[in-house]
This record gives sequence, structure tokens and C-alpha cells, in this order.
Amino acid sequence: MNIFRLAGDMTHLLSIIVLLLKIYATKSCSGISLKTQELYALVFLARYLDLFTDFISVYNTIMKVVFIASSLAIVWCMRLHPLVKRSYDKELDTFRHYFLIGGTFVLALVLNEKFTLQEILWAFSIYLEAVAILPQLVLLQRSGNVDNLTGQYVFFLGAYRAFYILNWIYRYLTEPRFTRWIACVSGIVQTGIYADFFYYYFISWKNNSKLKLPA
Amino acid sequence: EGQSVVKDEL
Repeated sequence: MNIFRLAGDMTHLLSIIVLLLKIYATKSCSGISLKTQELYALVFLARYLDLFTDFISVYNTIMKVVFIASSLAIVWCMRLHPLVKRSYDKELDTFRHYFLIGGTFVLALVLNEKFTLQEILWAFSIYLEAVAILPQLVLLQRSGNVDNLTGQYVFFLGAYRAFYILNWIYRYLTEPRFTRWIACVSGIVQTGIYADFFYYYFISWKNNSKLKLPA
Repeated sequence: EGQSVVKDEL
């Protein structure tokens, strides 16, 4: 474990806490894409299959349980909670995310570390995570104004993978045989997708103005 | 060899 990876995991956890806070405090999920939340639940379920087979560390196990539980809780909340589900922007959240699932799964069948179910699902979860934010970014562009908590949620979600890139560089330099091309390349693509959001987020922060994404 | 790298990252 290195400081970059710990910072990445804590930033990721923070993004989930901010999202839970927004939904719980405002009893509303307006501006949040249910499709992105479903994709994240799928990412964690596909990636953490080894939760019960490979024990890495207490920290690793606890974080996996927290990520799976929180992502499922958010999907449950947005689908079934009587009060929250009314504020879901159903007509704005129209990204065809099934294409993302199909495309990344086919890619995982072709590009993986080993042609075993667990490795294919792991690669699938890595590729899917890279594109999972797209429905959310599209929703933000459509809904015009972005409330602070939602903006912070997306910002932390993008920042966490940027910390992971620093972690991979650090591990590549310090560990003799560290290579994790699938996660590295996918992580760079993922962080790149946030680039324009980061740009507008920084502009709004500098001008102390409301975050607006161009339609 | 060929043992898939243990996934120690989240």
C-alpha cells in the first residue's frame, strides 16, 4: 500500500459519502444518473468476486464490502425509496448504457490477463468502470445547473482514479515486476473522460460561479 | 508461472 493508493481509495470513499449525504440530506436524487449507479454496482460485483476466496487484508475486505453495499443501497434508494425515486430525472437519464455493458464485456473476452471467468469478469469491471460515468456526465449536461454536492461527487470520483495512476507509476518504479496494463490504460482513459468536467469544475471554482456544463 | 497476478488493489 502506498500513499497514492490510500489517497485514491479515500477519495473514492469520499465520493460515495458525498452522494449518500446528498440523497439522505435532500431526500432527492435529482441530477443523479441511476444508470451510472447501476453500472457501478455491476463493476463492484464483477470485480470483487474474490471477496470470499482470496483474503488480501482486512482493509481490502472491508472496503470491498463497503463499495458493494453502498452502490447497491444507492440503486435501491433511487429505484424503490418512495420519496427519493420521485425526484429521479427519468426523462433526462436516457443514455443507452446497455451498449456500454455489451461493449466492455466483448472487449474483456478479447483483452484479458487469462481466459478464465474470474479474469474476464475482472477485465470487464475495469473497462466498465472507465465508461460508467458517461450517463452521469450526459445527464449533467442536459440538466444544465449542477448542484454542489453532485458536482463534488463527480469531482471526487474522477480524482480517485487520477491518484491510482500515480500509484501505478510509483509501483512500476518501485516493484521489479509490476505490470498492470489493463488497469493502467483503462484508468488513463477513465481519467481522460473526466478532463472536460474537471476543466469546467475548475473554471466555476475560480470564478466562484455555478458549475454549468455546455450542452 | 502464468499464475494470474493477485489483485491486491480495489
